Amino acid sequence: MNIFRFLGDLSHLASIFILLHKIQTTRSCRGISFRTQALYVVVFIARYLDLFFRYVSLYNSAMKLFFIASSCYILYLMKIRYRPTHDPSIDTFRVEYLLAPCLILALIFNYKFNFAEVLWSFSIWLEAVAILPQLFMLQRTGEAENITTHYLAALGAYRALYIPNWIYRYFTEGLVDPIAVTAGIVQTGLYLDFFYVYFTKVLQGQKFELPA
Amino acid sequence: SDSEAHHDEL
Repeated sequence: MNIFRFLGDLSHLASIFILLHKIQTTRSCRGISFRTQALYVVVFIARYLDLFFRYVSLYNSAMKLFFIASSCYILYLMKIRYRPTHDPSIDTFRVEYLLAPCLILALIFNYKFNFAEVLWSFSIWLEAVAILPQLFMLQRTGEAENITTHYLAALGAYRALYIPNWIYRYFTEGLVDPIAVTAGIVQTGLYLDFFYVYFTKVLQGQKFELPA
Repeated sequence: SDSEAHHDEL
């Protein structure tokens, strides 16, 4: 475990606490894409099924359980508790256009052709693009609450921080994970436009607004 | 790298 990896995980944890805080304090899931959140549940369950047959560390298992539980809880909040605050008419990204290509990528690119490894690869590709329904929604509304942008920034920073972690691991352990690295670069790339507006507007005290 | 090595990441 190096500092980049650890900060990345902390950033991921922080993003979830920020999202929960946003939903609980505003008693609303306005501006949050249900489809993106549902994709994260698929991502975490697909990737962390190895909880049943592989033990890495207490840290690893605890984080996996937290990500599965919190993502399911967020779906519950959105679908049941604060259902009236969710507007499906602006959350329309077709997730099958993400699921199918990710499945194909996983069947082609994996480290071993077995169920668990294909599922792992699928989860890596799907995580890379799972934010698209959310970004699409943001693009449609053209603005976002500050707290929602902090959530997205923390979520984007998580995978961005994994990139120096992979560089570090290459030099210290000789470890290369081409699937995770490729998907991670794609994932971070999808945030670049968002980050630009976040740094030039939100962090300067302005409201997050996209140019019309 | 062997196929197990990447599974220590989240």
